[in-house]
Amino acid sequence: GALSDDCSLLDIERITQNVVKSHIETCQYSTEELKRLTWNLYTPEETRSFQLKSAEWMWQQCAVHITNAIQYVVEFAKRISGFMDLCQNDQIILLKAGCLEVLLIRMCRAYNSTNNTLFFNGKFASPQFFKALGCDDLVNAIFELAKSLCRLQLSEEEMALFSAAILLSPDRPWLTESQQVQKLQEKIYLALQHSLHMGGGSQEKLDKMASKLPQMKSICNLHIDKLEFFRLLHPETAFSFPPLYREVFGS
Amino acid sequence: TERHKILHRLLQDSSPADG
Repeated sequence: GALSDDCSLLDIERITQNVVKSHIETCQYSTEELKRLTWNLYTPEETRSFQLKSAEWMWQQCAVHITNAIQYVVEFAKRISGFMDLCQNDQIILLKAGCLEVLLIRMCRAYNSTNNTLFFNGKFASPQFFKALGCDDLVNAIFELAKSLCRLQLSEEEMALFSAAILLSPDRPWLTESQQVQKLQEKIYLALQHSLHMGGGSQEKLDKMASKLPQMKSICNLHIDKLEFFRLLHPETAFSFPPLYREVFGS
Repeated sequence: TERHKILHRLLQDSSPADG
C-alpha cells in the first residue's frame, strides 16, 4: 500500500533499513560495549583531579572528544540515502547546523540514568566531573536532556530515524535546495511514524520526541555562547582546538 | 568554501563501507 503519494511501504522499509544500518555502523560505541562498561565509574579521587584541572585543559579535552564524535556523525550523514545527492554547500550547512543535535540524541545511549553518569573518555562521569569547564548550567542542561531522552526509552531504530530527521531539517538558514531536503525529511518522518506504529508505540511518543527539540536547540545555543566567552578569555587555547571543531562551531 | 575545508575533505573521502 501507498502511505503517501510518492512513498510506498517498500520505500519506507528501504529508508528504515538504510538509516538504521548507517546509525549502527557509525555509532562510536556499541550498546554491548557500553553495557559492559556500565560500572566503570570515575573514582571520587579521579573526579576531584579533573575538577582541579584548568578550564583551558578541560575545554581542550571536551573539544577533542566532541570532534571525534562529529566525525562519526559526518559518516552517518554520508551513508543516508539522498544526503550525498544534495549539493555540497547544503551538506555542509546541514552538518554544521545539526551535528550537535545528533550528538545529543546519540548521547542517551551513553547515559546511565541509575546514577546520572555519562560515558566520557573511557569511564562514566557525573555532572560534577565537568566542574572545571566553568559551565555548570550547560553541563546540567545536557544531563537533564539525557535523563529525559532516556525516559522515552528509544529503540536504536527510533534513535536512528529521529537523528536522520533532525539532520535533514529543511529550515536551516542558507540552504539552496531546501525542497529536496524537505522531501528527504518527510520520508524519514514517515519511516519513524511507521516504526513507532509497528513497535506498538503511538503518535504520543513522536510528540514527546519532538518536544525535546527546543531543549536541544537551547543547549546548542548555550554551547555557542560559552564557546564565544571562552574564546574571549583564552583566544590562544580556542585557536588550538581541533580544526574541525573550529570549522563546525565557528561563526 | 575555504572555511570548511575539513568538512569538504570528510565529505569527499570515500567511506570504508563503499570499499
